[in-house]
Amino acid sequence: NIFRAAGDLSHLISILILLNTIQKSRSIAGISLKTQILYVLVFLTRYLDLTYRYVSIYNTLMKLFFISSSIYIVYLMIYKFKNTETEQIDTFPIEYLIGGSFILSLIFNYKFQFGEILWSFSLWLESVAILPQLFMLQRTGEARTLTTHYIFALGAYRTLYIPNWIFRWISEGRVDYLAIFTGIVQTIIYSDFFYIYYHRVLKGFKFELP
Amino acid sequence: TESIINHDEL
Repeated sequence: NIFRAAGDLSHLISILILLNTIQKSRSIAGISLKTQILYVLVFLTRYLDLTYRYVSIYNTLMKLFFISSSIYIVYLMIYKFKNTETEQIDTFPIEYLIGGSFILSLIFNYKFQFGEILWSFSLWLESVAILPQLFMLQRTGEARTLTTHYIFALGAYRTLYIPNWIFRWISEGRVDYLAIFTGIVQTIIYSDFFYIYYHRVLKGFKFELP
Repeated sequence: TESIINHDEL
């Protein structure tokens, strides 16, 4: 359906914006390494199911793309364009996010089974993975426009999945409570950012937090 | 093993 297609496209675009920003400016200023490491974890734990579950060629290719691009971005950030200044303000305690997601995945899953726990873990972790990045924005008070486009596209992906879930609930009777709940949590976390993005970036102002 | 929900999304 259109929402899911738009969501996936927006997810894809967010990664391309990020890669392009890093390659062109040859800098990772303002980008949170911790958030990027969390995304590697999210993609690895959710998408390694491609080794034992086949959905479609589209699904497989997208999974491969997200795993490899997220690892590549972390590689660029650590080895190629290391930025100690940015690292110094990247101080969000992600161990709590990882630990909390792990505990929640043990409690909430469709079956107490390795693959299902990993899937649940990835959903919880994804819902909060942007926090170190938003935290960094708050500390610096402003961001490069491209960085805000990246965050917007990434947030739009899960937000667009919400009407997709409603659509699938109506048309197929399919309801994935875990994905829906964590997707809503994720959208709420982004809501403040969306608001500022809409009021400043789209109207041509610099991204500055009030 | 089949999962309860078919994980076919990204």
